[in-house]
Order: sequence, then structure tokens, then C-alpha cells
Amino acid sequence: VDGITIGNKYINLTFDERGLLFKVSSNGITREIVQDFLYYEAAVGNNAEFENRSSGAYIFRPNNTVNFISTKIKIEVFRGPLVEEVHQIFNNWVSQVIRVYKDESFAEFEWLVGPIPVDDEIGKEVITKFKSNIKSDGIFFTDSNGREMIKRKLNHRDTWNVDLKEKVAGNYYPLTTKIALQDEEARLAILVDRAQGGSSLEDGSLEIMVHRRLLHDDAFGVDEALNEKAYGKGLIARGHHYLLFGPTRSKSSPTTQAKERFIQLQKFLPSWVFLSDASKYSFYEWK
Amino acid sequence: EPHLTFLRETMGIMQHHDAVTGTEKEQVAYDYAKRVDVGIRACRSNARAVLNRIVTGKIIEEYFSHSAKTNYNFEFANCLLRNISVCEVSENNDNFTVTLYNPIAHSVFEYIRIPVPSKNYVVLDYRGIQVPSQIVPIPSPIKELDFRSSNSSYELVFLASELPPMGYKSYYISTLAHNDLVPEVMMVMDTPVN
Repeated sequence: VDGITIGNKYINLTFDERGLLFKVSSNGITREIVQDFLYYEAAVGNNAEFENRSSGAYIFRPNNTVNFISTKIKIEVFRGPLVEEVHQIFNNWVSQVIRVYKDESFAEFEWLVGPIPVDDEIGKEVITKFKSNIKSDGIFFTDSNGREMIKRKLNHRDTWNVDLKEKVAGNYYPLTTKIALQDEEARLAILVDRAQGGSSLEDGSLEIMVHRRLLHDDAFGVDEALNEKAYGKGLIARGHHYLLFGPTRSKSSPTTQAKERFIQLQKFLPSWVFLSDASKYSFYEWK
Repeated sequence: EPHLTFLRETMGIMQHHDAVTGTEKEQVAYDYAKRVDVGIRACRSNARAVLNRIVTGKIIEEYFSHSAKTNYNFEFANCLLRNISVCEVSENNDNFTVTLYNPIAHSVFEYIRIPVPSKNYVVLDYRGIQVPSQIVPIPSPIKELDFRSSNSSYELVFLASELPPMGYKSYYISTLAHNDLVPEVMMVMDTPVN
């Protein structure tokens, strides 16, 4: 499968021999962008002291090591006049469709995660990670309820000297619509379809948490673990991310940032879709 | 008004910090989901069984019936599961219509995905002109864990172009087996007033 490409005149995505996205071309520039699913193991504490609480509904508190979901991904490619799709199966609880519509300048990632297995009695916090060679120098941007973008810096707070004991959780920020990073030449942004947590823990990388299943309460008040038990096997979550990539600055066309704002508006205020049974009507009668 | 008020009150409850952040207990989360569902159905059509004291949700239905100046009975379906590729109307009817309301104050193009059980469909716009469409399989990675209770194996994709600002556009979709319903001569109608 090495070298499979889907795309259109605006954006092209190339997949490597593992079945992972590894290169994106858009607006005249090309960068390595590898997308993968990983998970953190949730920290377990005795909840007796503040420093020793479990990861739970109120606090994201993983162990700092990250685990790969899969190293070999099964993929299928579907091409047509309106949309090109790559269907990826990572394992029996993570899969994804990556698609590019004919007239859109972004790529859509529709992920399906769950039920997260906990047979090993370890809580898991699943992330999607986009790793690029953009030299972001520890700087990334997250939105403020879809309005102003706020500059974030790894292991840093603007108004005091911070010494983070938990390097992952301490660098996570809330996203309601977008997370982005850039260097002098290229900019990468991911739009989310719901409020999620996200960060950039390495130069050029963006990660977003998509699903969690935890086995311990964090003792902040809910008094139960974040482990949906009603159906006996945990929840399955499905959602979308939208990847936008392009030059940081542009003299001749709208900047990548400007396009992000338009697409953000359309994606978060989509058309309302109503369906009606028309069995009793021919087209002419309906017209 | 009572239909809207039920949804307003529900949205008020949804402002509680536990509902916003997801730190509510599991049973409370299901109760929140139920309230939202009831509220939305109350503001849609065919909400007969929602609450005994609310007879039928008519808000959107009345808007369209009034706006279109027609006696056509808009029985809009509750397709809140379309995000997981489930829709009772498109899965169980050979002919159905899709009406799209654009809430943005400028016209938009949008690719629409409708879950369907077979591969052969024709999409006509309101003038009777065929709209290019494509069928894409719905991935079902794990059969034994397939969570969708649905007949649909495919999604019908088409581009809804130039949806008017804060206005609507309708499409007529039928299976090819019923293509006798597709007009042979495509008549162009007067452009409706947006």
C-alpha cells in the first residue's frame, strides 16, 4: 500500500506501507504529517491525598508513557467523483475513515473508538496524534470558546514560574473548536466537532483526546469511575476531526487561518437535515 | 410555545457544570440525553408520544408549511442518529425527500451523507435536475460489536450547492428501481424567492 494518495486539487494525503497517513500537500507546500492513535494508561491512586488521586471524571491524570494502539493498519481505498476515502482498521476497537471531498480544501477524519477494553484492569485514555515536521518550538494555539485563539507554550505559564510534575496533564488545554501550530512556512490546524482536550507535547505534534474508560473514582465528588456500565461493555464514540494545512502567510489568496474561520463556521453551524417519506408522491406531485 | 419552552428548560439544565463537563453520574448522563431528545422531538413533527400534555410538536413543520405556502404535509423524521449512519426514513422508503435549512447568513455548499440500504439512487433537485451522487460503504470493522441497529450498508453522498442564507432547499431521492418516477424531461421552474 506504500504511496497511496487520495485528494483533490486543493489537498492530497499520502499513506505509507503501514497504512498510516504520513504526508500532506496543500497550497503548494508538502510536509510529513503522521497520524496515529495511541493511549495513556490512567494513573491509579489511593485518593487519600491530593497528590495521589486517580485519573477520573474531573481530572485527566495519565501515566506519562504513551502506548501505540496498533503497528499494522488494514486499509481500504474508495474513490469516486465526489469523495475519496481511506478506511483504516487499527484493531477491533479503533477504526477510522479519512476522506477528502472533491471541492473542499480540508481532510476529514471520522474516528470510531470503543468499547475500550479493560480486561487487564487498566484504565485507558485514547488520543489521536498528528506528528509533523513543522518547527513549532513548543508553541501552539487553542481556541477560547471558538473565538480568540490563545497562545500556549509547553511547560510554561505566563504569570508565574511553573515546575510541572505531570508533563502530560499539565500541558493539556481545553479545545472547543480548534488547535493549531505553525512555523515560518507551514501551519497545521485541527478542528474538533465537540469539546475535547488537546496539547502539543513535542515540536510539530498535536494530540487530541477522543475517548476514556477509567476504573477508579478521582474522589472529587462524582463517586463513581468514568466507566459506562449500562451496556456491559463500555461506550463506542464516533466523531470528526478536520485537518487544514497550508502556508502560514499568503499574499495571493486567503491565509490558512482565514480558511479555518470559514470552515469552522460551516462545520459548527451545519445545515439542518430533515427527511420525509415521499412514497406517496411522484416527483411531479412533490414538486 | 410549550414545545419551545420544554427545550429551553432542558437547555437551562444543560448549563449545569456537571452537564457541560461530563462529570455527572452515569444515570444522570442518560437522563440528560433523554431530556434533550424529548426537547428536540417536541420541537419537531410527529412528537405525539413525547409527553401526554404536549399534543404534537409542530414548530418546524408549521414554519415550512407556512413558508412554502402549500398544503404538503411535511412529516419530518427524527433522524438524530444520522451521525452514526442510522435513519429510519432513508432506510425504509424507496422515495424520500431531503430538506436542508442553512442557518448561516451567507449561502453555502455542503456535502450531505444519507444512510441507505442499497447502491442505486437518483437525486433530483427541486427543478428535477439530477444531482451527481456517489455511494460509499459504511465501514463495519467488527460485525459482532456492530452497535448500529440499521439496515443501511452505504451512505449516499451528494453536494447540496448554494443553499440560500437562512433558507432551505429540497431534494427528491428515489431508488433506480423506481426510476419511472424520474421525469424524462427536466423542466426548469422559476427560481424561488429566497
